Amino acid sequence: RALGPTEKEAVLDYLVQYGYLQKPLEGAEDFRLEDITEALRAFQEASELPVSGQMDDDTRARMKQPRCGVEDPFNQKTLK
Amino acid sequence: YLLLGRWRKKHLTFRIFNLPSTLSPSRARAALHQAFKYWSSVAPLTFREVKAGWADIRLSFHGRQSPYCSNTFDGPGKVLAHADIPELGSVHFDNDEFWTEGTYQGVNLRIIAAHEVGHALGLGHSRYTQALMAPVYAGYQPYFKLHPDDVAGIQALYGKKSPETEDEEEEIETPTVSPATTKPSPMPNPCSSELDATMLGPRGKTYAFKGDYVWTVTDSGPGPLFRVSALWEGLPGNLDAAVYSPRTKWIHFFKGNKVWRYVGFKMSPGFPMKLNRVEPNLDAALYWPINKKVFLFKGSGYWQWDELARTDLSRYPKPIKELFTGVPDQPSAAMSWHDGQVYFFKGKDYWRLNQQLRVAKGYPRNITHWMHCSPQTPDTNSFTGDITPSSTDTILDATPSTMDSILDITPSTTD
Repeated sequence: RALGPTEKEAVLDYLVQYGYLQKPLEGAEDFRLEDITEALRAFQEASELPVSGQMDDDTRARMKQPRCGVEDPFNQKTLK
Repeated sequence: YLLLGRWRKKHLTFRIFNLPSTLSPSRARAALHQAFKYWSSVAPLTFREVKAGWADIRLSFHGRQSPYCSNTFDGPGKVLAHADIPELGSVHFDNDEFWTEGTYQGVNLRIIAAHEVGHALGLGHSRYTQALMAPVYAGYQPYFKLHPDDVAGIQALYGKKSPETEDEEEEIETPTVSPATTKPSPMPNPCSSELDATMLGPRGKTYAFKGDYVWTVTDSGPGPLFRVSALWEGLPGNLDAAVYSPRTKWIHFFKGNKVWRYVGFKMSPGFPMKLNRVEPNLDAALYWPINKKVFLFKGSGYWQWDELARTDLSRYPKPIKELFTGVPDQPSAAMSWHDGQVYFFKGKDYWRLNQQLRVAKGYPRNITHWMHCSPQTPDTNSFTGDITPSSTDTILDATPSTMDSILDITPSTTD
């Protein structure tokens, strides 16, 4: 809720690109809030950050760090 | 750790296609070699570098644009590299990164390469943020070594490294395939040379091969000579036979006991291969559009090969004369045309066969005629190419040329 549209898009792109969030199969563009929260929790846990499901500065900073382009298998739901 | 796949073999080859500009080639190569050593020091894996032809693991650097990778990079920072899981073998690094070694500046090539090789060997990302296989780059570590989770993952895939495999450890070997540096054979005269091979190639171009050279043939005469290896990288000269199959789009070249396969001008993975079901040192090869089979010729015999089916070749070779009536033994080259007419070459003569594979009346004829070289054609080296078929020439009678495209034998960007 606290994100502007541009940052929200960047965060969603990151979560989709690295396998934390999956585009809904039924093609609906919007992600459900609970899916986004769950995806953020999975990312924060894998990054050894405080797990809140909300965007905060630590999470924002971690998403900016250089990394490998291969997806992460840390959200069990999307991994399945 | 997460296991994403595994190689069915433990002795793998790798090839470095290009290097970053921010490191000296020797330091960059040393970093990439060490990346493999981290894994071969804890698991029964060996890695051998090859410098030409196919390799199991292929390392290359590209930037935002890449003709062979849909997963483009994003400029400095963010994504540093990516890799495919077994048994694909692609490992790509972002050419826009400041790749370094031995400093906290930039991005350490050795550590990132070790991570990507981990993917190429079958490891996914680790939940341990200090593990090599963690997704986020943890920065330069002067005394880097694998994390226990990395070791546990690779050993889950390939087992532990036992003492006896220690001595099996093959050092990163020097390349086994060195590019041919032999002096090219003398330039042939397309108007009068005996041919090594001919083929009706992709897009209906007629190629003739002699020594280290290849040229196209159209109704305006032979085209410019090119070195075979300039068009088909990795292919030697003095070929025995060449054949293009419109059915599979494969071009097969034969020499000695080896066969090369190309699609267009790109060698197919795993080639060259050893010829083991037909005799080596073939004389000629052709694709017959009537039954879509490839025919191979040697001496007085032929083999009929279905490229897409397991052909029982035990009943071959069969006598050429049984099927190709009026054709000499030991032809030097052969090809067929779209309409199924077949051409055989031997010495300075050529034969044309009709669709019943029977030599047509008035053959053999001189190869000069097939090459559309008029008698006064000057020597090739000063060849001007202004040959116009004499009025008595009937196009179909000589090399059929209506399908030939304008000469542009060098692989265009679309090739």
